[in-house]
Amino acid sequence: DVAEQLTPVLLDSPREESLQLVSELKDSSGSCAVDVSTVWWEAAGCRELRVVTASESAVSLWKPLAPNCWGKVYTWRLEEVPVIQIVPLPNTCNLVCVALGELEIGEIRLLFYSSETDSFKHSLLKTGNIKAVVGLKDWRLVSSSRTMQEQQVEMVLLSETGGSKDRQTLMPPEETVTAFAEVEGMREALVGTTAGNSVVVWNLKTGQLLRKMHIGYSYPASICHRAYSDSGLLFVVLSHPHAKESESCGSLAFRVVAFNPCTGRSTGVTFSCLPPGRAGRQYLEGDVWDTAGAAVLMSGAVAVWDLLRGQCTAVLPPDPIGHWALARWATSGARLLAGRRDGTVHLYRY
Amino acid sequence: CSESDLGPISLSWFEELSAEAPP
Repeated sequence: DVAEQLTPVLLDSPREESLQLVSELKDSSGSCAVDVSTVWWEAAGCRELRVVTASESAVSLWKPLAPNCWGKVYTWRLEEVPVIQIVPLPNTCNLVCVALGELEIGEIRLLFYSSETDSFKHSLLKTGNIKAVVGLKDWRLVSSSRTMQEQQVEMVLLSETGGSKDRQTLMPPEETVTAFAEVEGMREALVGTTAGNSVVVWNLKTGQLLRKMHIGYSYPASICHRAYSDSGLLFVVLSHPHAKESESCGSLAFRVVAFNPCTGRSTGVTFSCLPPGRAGRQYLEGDVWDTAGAAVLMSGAVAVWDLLRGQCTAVLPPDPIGHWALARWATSGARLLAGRRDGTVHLYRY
Repeated sequence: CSESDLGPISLSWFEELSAEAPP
């Protein structure tokens, strides 16, 4: 650990310049931060991007008060079950989704403002042994849950009042789904990765499981982050949290793989790596927005890549006060949130 | 990549797979 702390970030070209610090949020509650995200919020006819921070027992909504100044609007107390993560809901408004549980997700809750009672509330959306969850555009949420006998994959259409308008069951694959990603530009398509290292494709409208395509054995335990359909191919952004350092590439963070859904064949398109020379596991966790990837590294730095070029474009060195622990793209894009465990969040323009 | 690597490509793969897959 000491060696990790003292090792500088060995990158020649990428620097902080492509990330411009916009503002800092400081949480004085003293609780350990577990996640950070953004949400569109409309109040009194004004729609603005707000920041959401989560500790194990509370989720706070932050509002921009003035340039470089943020204030807490409200804190939801969730003290019975620990918060594990915030689930971003792209292009929704006035709704925050959180996953809670002990080691694994046991419940999903919606946090919202009720104009009927003029108060902030939260409601239980789903319980179970939940393995993966993703928020999709247009107020949709997909999750997979597992019982001893079977796996259930379900899409829920969310309502502004913290409930569900509709539910659609998706055909489960035999293997456990480990992650979901929406397909850019194809509203009814959804991809997932499985514990058997396959990519699966669903039709969200019909619930059909359209295709299962094996990724290969070179990069086990792949996690999907994003997908794009173009020219008859399905491009999937994968991360490989358990990938070993290789001589040719160094430490791999993200990979873009092109799949032909008709044949199930695939080929690697780009690899986003750190330069070789630093042994050990680099990648702790990451997030993808459009074609930009961000990851927190073991050194406490945050690295950003252009995934289409496979190039590292920016690095936030470990902060002398504390290592970066969280890196998330804002739902609006072009903004990166970097968070420390002490609750401090830096908002960068990218 | 070339077409030979990935096999024949269809721009309407989503519709075609939806028509073929079990309901």
